[in-house]
Amino acid sequence: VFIRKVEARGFKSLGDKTVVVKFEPSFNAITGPNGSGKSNIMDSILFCLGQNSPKKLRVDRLTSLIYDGGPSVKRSQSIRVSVTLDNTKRQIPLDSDTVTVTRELRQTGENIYLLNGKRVTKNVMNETLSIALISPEGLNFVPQGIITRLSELVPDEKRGLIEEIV
Amino acid sequence: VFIRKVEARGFKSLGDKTVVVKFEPSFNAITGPNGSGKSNIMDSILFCLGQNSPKKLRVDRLTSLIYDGGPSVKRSQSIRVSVTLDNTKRQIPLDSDTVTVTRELRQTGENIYLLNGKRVTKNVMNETLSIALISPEGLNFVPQGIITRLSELVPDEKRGLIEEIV
Amino acid sequence: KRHVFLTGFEKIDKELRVIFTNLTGGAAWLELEDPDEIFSKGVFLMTQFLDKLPRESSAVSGGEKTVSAISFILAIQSVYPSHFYMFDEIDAHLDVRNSERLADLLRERAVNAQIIAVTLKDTVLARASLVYGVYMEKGTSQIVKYRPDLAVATTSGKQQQHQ
Amino acid sequence: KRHVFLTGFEKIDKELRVIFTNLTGGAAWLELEDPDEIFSKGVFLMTQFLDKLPRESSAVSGGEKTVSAISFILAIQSVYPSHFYMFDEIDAHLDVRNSERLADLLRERAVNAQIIAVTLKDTVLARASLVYGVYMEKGTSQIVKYRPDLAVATTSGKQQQHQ
Ligand SMILES: Nc1ncnc2c1ncn2[C@@H]1O[C@H](COP(=O)(O)OP(=O)(O)OP(=O)(O)O)[C@@H](O)[C@H]1O
Ligand SMILES: Nc1ncnc2c1ncn2[C@@H]1O[C@H](COP(=O)(O)OP(=O)(O)OP(=O)(O)O)[C@@H](O)[C@H]1O
Ligand SMILES: [Mg+2]
Ligand SMILES: [Mg+2]
Repeated sequence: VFIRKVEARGFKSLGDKTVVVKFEPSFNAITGPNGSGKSNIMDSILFCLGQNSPKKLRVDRLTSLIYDGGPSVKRSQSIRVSVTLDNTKRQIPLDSDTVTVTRELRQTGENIYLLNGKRVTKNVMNETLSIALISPEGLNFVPQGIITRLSELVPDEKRGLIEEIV
Repeated sequence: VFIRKVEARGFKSLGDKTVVVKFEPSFNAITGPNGSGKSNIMDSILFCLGQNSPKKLRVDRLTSLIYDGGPSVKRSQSIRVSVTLDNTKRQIPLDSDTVTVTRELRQTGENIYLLNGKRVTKNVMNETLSIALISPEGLNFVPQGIITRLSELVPDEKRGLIEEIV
Repeated sequence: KRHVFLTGFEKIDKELRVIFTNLTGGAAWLELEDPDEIFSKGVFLMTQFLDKLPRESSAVSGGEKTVSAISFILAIQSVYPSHFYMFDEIDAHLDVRNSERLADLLRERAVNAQIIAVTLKDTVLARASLVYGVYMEKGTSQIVKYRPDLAVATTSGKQQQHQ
Repeated sequence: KRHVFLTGFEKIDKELRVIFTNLTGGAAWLELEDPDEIFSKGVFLMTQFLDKLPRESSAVSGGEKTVSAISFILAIQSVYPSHFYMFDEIDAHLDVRNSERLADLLRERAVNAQIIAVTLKDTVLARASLVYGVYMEKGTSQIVKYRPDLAVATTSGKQQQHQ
């Protein structure tokens, strides 16, 4: 299962027009100046795949993820992020070569989840993804600053980390 | 008061032969690969100017500052670091255009302090330097990683920091 | 419980040795502080960089700590693999040579799993097969497919050359 | 006590505004969370980067946090000056443009006080008046006066070109 593309509208600095980013199965890199939106792209993927901790998405509450406009631009009404995953090996239990995971968040705080365009509950979403071992808490996500924190762990904390993982 | 030169022998990775580094009064830069010894040069200056906290010098105890050799080189017997400061404005209460601060540390843990080659007690050393507002705890020293820690302070910690400084 | 821990510990140790040597030419390994008191004592990440003495990872330079931490997390990922990986500026404290070696290793690992890495380093961008440049325009992020002639422009914030 | 705090607070705020605008073209200022409860509440470091909305410094990007922290420490140093300054890799998370602007500012400030800065960034080295390169040989640090043709050699760890 790899990420074929990400489509995001209204998510943090990504703005109110839908942004499409396609990825290759190999080594993709994202670069740009400080504050340009690179980590926000990562956040949008985590958000779509089920991350609900505002702290981990670097906001005070989830509704703060909504694009709040600029000095001359209006705030967005809602967020809509879709992540299209390759499913040719059917690791996700759905019979399609790609699986599109969609999450919408309204200003009310209401969340809507879609799998291949069909509405599902949050539980079904999480369970479907976890069968393919996909989770926003996975060891495959290394957010900005984690390596620095890892490099400062004392031996007791390192043992604790291994305990948690194992 | 600025640093004219640093002479170090036996200090961390700087090895057993005396290393001499001369600085200009303006913008000096030090570069090189990871682990080459750049921060150790900074540590040698802090050590010489009176730093006694092993933690701040990134060791478990002060005697660990002694050059411990390499796979094929012997350990040093002692450390000797001299920092020569410009004193043309007589900010340090000694009548010489330069003041040389020297600190020796033996494997026994014994410290020896010299001002312009003359032996003094640790107290006299600290008091002489503090008259010129020189201290290893000064706000003018920004060690590696401090900016990262500063950038992660919460508002209460920021107030606490300003309180301490003021 | 002890058995579960030790099995995982040994697998991670095995991967760590290979990865660290790959990245540095030196050696690294995990050590239990006290094999009889596993859960009340710690784990040492021992590192011996090329031509140096072995040291616990908290006793090495800033960049060396980063190399050790990266080797550790990559070892964990080798033991518990995923289909895709996302790294956000893991190379921040690395010098040119270390970031080159890391980028080479990531390119190798990307053969078997997708990697999406945020980086500010040209050495890393040079080894990616697809690069996106992100820049800000009036408070909104713009994302463009990268062209090498834009390299300096994008990371330095001068966006007038974008297409 | 309140008076002492507020006097220092206002001086630091004043310097912060100038320095941050110098570095980014945007604006920054300090705000008391609650002016009636100074010592039981916090201090906000408000930052408005160019063409963006104002945000508390904990709500901005990694590199923007670094710029804010650097501006803060430089402001404190302007209020409580020294004769020399030592900075160890304060530019680690900055992109090319921000590190250029920081290096320009340091060069300006070095007119009045000595600065010794450790850096891995070529943009910063380019603006220094004296540069030392450090490299390891058999576990011992070697320090050489820097020549621009050694630039890549020293930071990338390939030392055979040193003199
Ligand atoms: N809800 C929001 N609406 C609009 N902009 C936002 C929102 N939340 C955050 N931002 C903006 O997004 C920017 C941060 O983006 P991001 O963290 O992705 O930067 P980055 O490219 O990773 O930078 P760095 O290299 O410094 O890590 C900030 O400048 C912030 O102002
Ligand atoms: N007592 C000692 N004797 C010999 N070598 C030592 C001693 N203490 C530390 N070292 C070595 O010094 C090296 C670290 O040097 P330093 O911290 O100055 O590196 P650096 O140039 O600042 O690197 P970075 O760019 O990664 O921060 C380590 O590799 C360590 O092995
Ligand atoms: Mg970021
Ligand atoms: Mg260092």
